[in-house]
Amino acid sequence: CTSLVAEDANGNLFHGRNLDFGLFMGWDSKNRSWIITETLKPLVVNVDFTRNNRTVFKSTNFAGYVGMLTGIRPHTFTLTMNERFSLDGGYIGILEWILGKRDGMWMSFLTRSVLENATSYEEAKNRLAQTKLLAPAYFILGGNQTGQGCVITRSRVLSLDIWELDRKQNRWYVLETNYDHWKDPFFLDDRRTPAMKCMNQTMQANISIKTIYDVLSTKPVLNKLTTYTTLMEVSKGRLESYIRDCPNPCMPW
Amino acid sequence: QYVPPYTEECRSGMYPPRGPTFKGAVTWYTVDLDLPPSKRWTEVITDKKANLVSMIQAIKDLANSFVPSGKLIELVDRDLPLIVNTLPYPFNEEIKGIAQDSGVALGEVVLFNIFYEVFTV
Repeated sequence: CTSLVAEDANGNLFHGRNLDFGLFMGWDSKNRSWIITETLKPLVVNVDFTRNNRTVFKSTNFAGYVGMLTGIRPHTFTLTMNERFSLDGGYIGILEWILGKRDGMWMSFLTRSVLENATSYEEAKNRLAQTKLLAPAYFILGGNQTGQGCVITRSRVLSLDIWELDRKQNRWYVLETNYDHWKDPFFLDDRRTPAMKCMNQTMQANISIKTIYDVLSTKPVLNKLTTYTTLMEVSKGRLESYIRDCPNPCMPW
Repeated sequence: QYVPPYTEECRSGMYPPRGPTFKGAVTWYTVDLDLPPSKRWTEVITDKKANLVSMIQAIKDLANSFVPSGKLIELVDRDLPLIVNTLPYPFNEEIKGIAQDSGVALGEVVLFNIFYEVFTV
């Protein structure tokens, strides 16, 4: 996955993401595609969650999956999550759960609960950073005011790091794939470098929904695992998603 | 990281989405949070039932390729329903509603919904 939050020169915040999933879960050599990735694409739906006939939040989901991976609380905050690999992984959390130690939260139920109940960027950030999880994760959160954008790196128990937009350091975007931002990515899976190269080439003056879609359409940021691309603009309460394909030749991940 | 043609120069002018990298738009649905949890996803699942069944089947095929005896699927269908009542409300009820609406075994819908934690294995 690749998620990014960017702030334009006028202080508008944009949030984009590619949802990549299905690695090593069956390769269709005839069509040169991942089997699970292809069966997930028809399940992609956009959902408007309402209460008293008013929108509470909107999301891009896989039908049948009640947790949240991508969502917007219009005019308040935007949220995506990317997978984080760690030896202290979800299987330990599941074992604890089965043995009756149930003080952690399932990752996608936390994101769903935050989108449904948090009423500010700060509240969302605190809950995502402090709630004990069953599995490690990256939460990428955008707010509705200048400087409100961050990547929260989570282990199951701790918040290891919160990496924020910082105008003083000219950090006008934060971008997360599936590796801790303070370490180099795995050399065979470096989608971060090309994505950052394209963001820097775009420059803050030109950042928009359109140019973020260009970055997320550039191989290998777009790859054979990419199921959908979502673009969000918090000030307009706008979420739009597109099902993707990666024509050959294309990186398998 | 520069291995053309698997990587490429930064794309431009890709928006609005069209061409070979665009496979289709995404349909909008409304989920009414005032409804009982088990009824919230009925419209979505009614439309996507066939796709959900084939995705679950793909995961079952994958599981059976690891454990040809089918024991892994048996374990999912027998034991995972025991977990559903330990999951927080309203997610447990929503999952039961999805199993009801789709006809997919409850354990398999649970597996789909906790796949993130399971997949880290």
